[in-house]
Amino acid sequence: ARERLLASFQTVNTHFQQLFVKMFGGGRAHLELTEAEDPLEAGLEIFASPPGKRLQILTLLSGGEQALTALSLLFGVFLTNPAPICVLDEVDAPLDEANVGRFCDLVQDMAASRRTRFLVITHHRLTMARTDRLFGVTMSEQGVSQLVSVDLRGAEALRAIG
Amino acid sequence: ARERLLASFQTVNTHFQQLFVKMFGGGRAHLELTEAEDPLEAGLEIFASPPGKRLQILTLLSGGEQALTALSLLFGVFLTNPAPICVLDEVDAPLDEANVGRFCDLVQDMAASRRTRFLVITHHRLTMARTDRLFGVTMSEQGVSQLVSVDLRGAEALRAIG
Amino acid sequence: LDFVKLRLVGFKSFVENTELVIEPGMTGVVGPNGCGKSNLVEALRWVMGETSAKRMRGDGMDDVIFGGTSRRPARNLAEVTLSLDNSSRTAPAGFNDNNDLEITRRIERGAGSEYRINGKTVRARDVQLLFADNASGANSPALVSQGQVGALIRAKPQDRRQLLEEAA
Amino acid sequence: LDFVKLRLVGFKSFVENTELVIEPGMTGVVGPNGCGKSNLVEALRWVMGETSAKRMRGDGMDDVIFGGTSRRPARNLAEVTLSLDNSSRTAPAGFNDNNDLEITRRIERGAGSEYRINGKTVRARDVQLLFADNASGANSPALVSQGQVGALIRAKPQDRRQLLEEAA
Ligand SMILES: Nc1ncnc2c1ncn2[C@@H]1O[C@H](COP(=O)(O)OP(=O)(O)OP(=O)(O)O)[C@@H](O)[C@H]1O
Ligand SMILES: Nc1ncnc2c1ncn2[C@@H]1O[C@H](COP(=O)(O)OP(=O)(O)OP(=O)(O)O)[C@@H](O)[C@H]1O
Ligand SMILES: [Mg+2]
Ligand SMILES: [Mg+2]
Repeated sequence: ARERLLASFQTVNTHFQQLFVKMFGGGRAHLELTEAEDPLEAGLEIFASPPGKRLQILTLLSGGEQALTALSLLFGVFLTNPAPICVLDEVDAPLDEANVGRFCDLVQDMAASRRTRFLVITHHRLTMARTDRLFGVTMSEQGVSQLVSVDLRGAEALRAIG
Repeated sequence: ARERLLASFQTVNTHFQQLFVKMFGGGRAHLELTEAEDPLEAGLEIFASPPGKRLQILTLLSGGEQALTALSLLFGVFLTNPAPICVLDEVDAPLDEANVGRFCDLVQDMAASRRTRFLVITHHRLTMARTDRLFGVTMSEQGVSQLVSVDLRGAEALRAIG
Repeated sequence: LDFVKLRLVGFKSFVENTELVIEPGMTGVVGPNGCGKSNLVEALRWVMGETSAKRMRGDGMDDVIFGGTSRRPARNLAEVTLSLDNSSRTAPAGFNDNNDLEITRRIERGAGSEYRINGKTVRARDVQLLFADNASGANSPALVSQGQVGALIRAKPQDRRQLLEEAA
Repeated sequence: LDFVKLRLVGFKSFVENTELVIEPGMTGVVGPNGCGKSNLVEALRWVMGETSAKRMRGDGMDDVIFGGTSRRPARNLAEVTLSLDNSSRTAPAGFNDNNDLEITRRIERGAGSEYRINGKTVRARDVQLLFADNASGANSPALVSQGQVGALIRAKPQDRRQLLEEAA
């Protein structure tokens, strides 16, 4: 069990470092297994420094920078052991428009190169525009959800009632 | 001290109920002081039910509904004891476009009727468009922040480097 | 295993029969606050064997059953069915001959859950293992719920270790 | 008391002298992730007498001093000045004759903070009382930091009581 955990740590760390650079367009980051003698009790520490900034603890990063760092870690874990489905529920909420673009680039890359199917829940117009198809959930009757398939022109109309 | 806390609870609760209805366009909500014999040890419980839905615990509400409910409480406290400055740092992030509109209506109302000055940090275009003036923060030199005043046409350009 | 379709009835705000077809690539889900988007994610986690009511944002597991609105009475039954394409033949022994798998979870108010694979009643354990063997399941790190990215940042280093264990 | 201007130098990522004019109505602040927007909010909280380094997202209070970039050395000094309009005459006795008040907080690496009102050195307590008497200050519920709305939802009922106390 120890070897498996150490091996998975190495792979996740490698993916994480590459993804961080992709998400931020530069900089560097790494993971460390900390504390306990026994890796099964250890913790996972994250070190990150966006391009041009000093290496620092996670709390000094901004809200959006922390979200991008955490997403790089989640996708690193995903690439280590790819799942048949990946669901992302409003993970783009704290991101500015440029970072939403980089996030979508990454998801599209992963969707194109694997069998994995992606469900992305979002309020960002930019993300909506990058999907292959769009479903809208409405509550035309209060408290009762209804799923409708939307073509992207219909998305404008949906947002209008949204 | 007990009387003061009870009095402030009553006022905050009244404001909260009115603001909730404004934010959600209906529904009902109320606060309760719970647990301890002594109000100074009590906790503050929030009950809310959006229009057409049953009264429920806060955790069953959606991410956006919870944010709107919490904002109604924060503004309720603010109206009870108005401060000379109010700063809102990306509180509109989980909201859909219709709720961003209602949030801006409320902030504009409060800004127009009091001496309070509002600083609103946001990534939402709709919110940017509702402000009286706009400042941009850029890091043209990596790691070094610079403040620039933007006119709203300039906002498009700022977002482009976004 | 490929995830093909999710069907809900009586689950949270989806009181009427609802079908979400899941195709390859990126599928977007949009809609106003409180309309039921995150409920869909929970339906997917639930049918794969979720045991914690707290992760379903409720007090007890019965909270996933449609609780009624000001105009409709509450229901006593909720059911979610997940359709899978098994042409890659990665299902457990008893079911691996089938091209299509239908995993169903059904809950009755006050009476607990029941699981079925292609109509045959199975234990929760069987469903959980089916997904664990296919890098998925209720605890899959690839199901990123609303607010989970923030929770990962706030988490203590020991609490983040679970991510590595799932990846192993 | 009206808040009129905030001036920063050497504070977090604002290494150069920066002035934010605060006028009546709604002022928007925008910019890419990590550019320094929340640092401005922290400068405002800090000059009003914040004592917790954790609320400044650092380990120690020296973390508010510009820490350097790959091209600039770290600084050893940070200073924030808040200009107030006192025409409503609500300042404490010693300063109430003045129309304008300038509250300055300055920190030197390893040597702690120093406060001044209109150039005169005062205690942290004096600054904190000045703002507490004017429904503001480092703990004002009207300063809603990033993530604080979420924290309010997640908080236990006892932890929310502080809001009522501030409103009293
Ligand atoms: N058992 C239930 N019966 C009926 N309705 C329920 C039940 N459980 C939850 N709901 C409703 O579902 C709504 C929340 O839905 P959900 O969290 O999926 O919204 P959302 O679309 O994700 O919104 P947001 O964009 O704000 O995140 C709540 O308003 C609640 O009333
Ligand atoms: N003492 C310091 N010296 C230099 N830079 C610092 C210091 N403390 C924090 N920073 C920098 O400030 C940045 C964070 O800024 P801030 O949190 O204000 O961003 P933001 O504009 O609010 O972004 P977001 O939109 O993501 O919330 C970090 O990247 C960090 O490098
Ligand atoms: Mg949601
Ligand atoms: Mg910020």
